[in-house]
Amino acid sequence: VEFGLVIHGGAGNIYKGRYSEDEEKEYRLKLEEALQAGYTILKNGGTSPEAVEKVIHVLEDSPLFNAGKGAVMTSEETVELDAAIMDGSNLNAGTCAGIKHVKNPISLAKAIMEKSPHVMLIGEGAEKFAEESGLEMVANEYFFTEKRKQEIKIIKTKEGEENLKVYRDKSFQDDMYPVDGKFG
Amino acid sequence: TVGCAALDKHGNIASGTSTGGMTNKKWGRVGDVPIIGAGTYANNKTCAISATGHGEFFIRNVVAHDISALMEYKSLTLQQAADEVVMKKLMGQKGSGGVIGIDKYGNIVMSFNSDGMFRGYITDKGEPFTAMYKN
Repeated sequence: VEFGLVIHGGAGNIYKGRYSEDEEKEYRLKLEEALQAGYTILKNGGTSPEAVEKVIHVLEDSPLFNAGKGAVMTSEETVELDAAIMDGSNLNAGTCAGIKHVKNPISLAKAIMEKSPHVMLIGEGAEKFAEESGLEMVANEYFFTEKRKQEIKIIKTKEGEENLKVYRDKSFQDDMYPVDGKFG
Repeated sequence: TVGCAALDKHGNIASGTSTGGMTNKKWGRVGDVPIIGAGTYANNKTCAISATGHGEFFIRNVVAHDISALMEYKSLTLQQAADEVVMKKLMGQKGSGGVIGIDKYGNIVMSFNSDGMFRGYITDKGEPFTAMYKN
């Protein structure tokens, strides 16, 4: 194989019957769009980090996935994003955490990898670095979707917390988690 | 969480991951995504990996680097190494999720122990493959 790429769009709470045929089609089309974006870059001689960034842009910009627009909400009803990238040719890496205003966190991770001597930047400092690197900044509300707002409201009810406990008991080690869950 | 691992025409591999993390997270919780070696890792000698799942388990098991290490030190294939970590080690701890990866030869892996994982790949032939559930 001269070149290629592989992607994922998350593994949480995906099971047969959860999605309608139309929803499944929507997911598959977006995954194909992401694959084609990366394919074009690689076919034209682009580098693997360039392809990774472009592919993840497609997925971050889509409200379907738990990244960028459409990401899950925190307990404070905000969106906090994390991202990472690593170049296998030189073992260089860049990562960011607790990001609230960078439209495409993967681009911040790539900027950290390429333009800073550090590996990980977090929170306000990372966002300042993003601004200085010329990345697009957005209000936190840009990432919100109606689906995620409803989700966090439900989880915050007593019933929602009970459901989380059931989900947690079925899926994870009981004693390791107080009250949290992964539906994203 | 979303992720990508790629092999370019120059023979170099890379991986990246992006996420909103866990619903209802507090206290500045950070998962495996930005932890190099846990949710994301790439090394031209072995493979490029991006992970998705219950982050705390992926951090404790240093999943992405573990797969690379099994290839480097025990000469496992990408598929064998990913299955060893995701289907045996993580599964044994009830750590739910999966990984995607590519090696320098263009071999692709999509290994997960959850009921589903949105996933897909494309090679130089240009025919995309996508899937959601097991099998």
